[in-house]
Amino acid sequence: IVAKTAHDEL
Amino acid sequence: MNIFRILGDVSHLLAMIILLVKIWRSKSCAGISGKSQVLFAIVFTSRYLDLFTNFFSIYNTVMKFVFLMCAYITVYLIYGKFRKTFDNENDSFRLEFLLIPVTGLSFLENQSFTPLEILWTFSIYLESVAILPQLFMISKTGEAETITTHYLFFLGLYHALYLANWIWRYQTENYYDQIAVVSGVVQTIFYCDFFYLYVTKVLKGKKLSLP
Repeated sequence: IVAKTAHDEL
Repeated sequence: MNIFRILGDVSHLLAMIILLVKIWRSKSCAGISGKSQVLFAIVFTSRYLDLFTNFFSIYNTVMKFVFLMCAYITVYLIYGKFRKTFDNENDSFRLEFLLIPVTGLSFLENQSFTPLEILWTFSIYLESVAILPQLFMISKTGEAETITTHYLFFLGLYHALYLANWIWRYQTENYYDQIAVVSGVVQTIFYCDFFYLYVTKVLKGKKLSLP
């Protein structure tokens, strides 16, 4: 699982 | 970016434009829940604060800006320009029933305990329930104008497409965001009943009215 760094979705 | 994501964003944008055009053309916001629209404005405001801290792409920045503008213009039309046509009487959902649990939950269950992250989480939780005042209003009055149902359909479609987007991203990038996915599923469930009525009534040319 990729660690989430930022929210790239709208 | 995958096809589900882009179609989801387009559906979302289309929903907001349909609502704006409906209000503008009819010069009336009858049947529209102002409370839901205020909640959406709060959702975008608390989520897109990263416009100032993060840059993803031109697309991302432009879309966030457009979504914010649409939300604020809609609220202005309802409570400002066309407030005489606003059905305050039937827009009686108690917002504290949504805001209090959503605020509490965003402090309890988030990715990291920082102001921006808590606000982002708050916006995700709030978005999943923001449509409830609108659905409540429809169930109270027992009917909705056809154009309002088109608005709700595209809003629901956006969520359904985002679910497909998350499945796609999980399969191809091994990426998932639990908070967004769980909230997205909850939100999409709220639309199921409406989708059923939309397909069985509105698409057959009938007005949406509840027995």
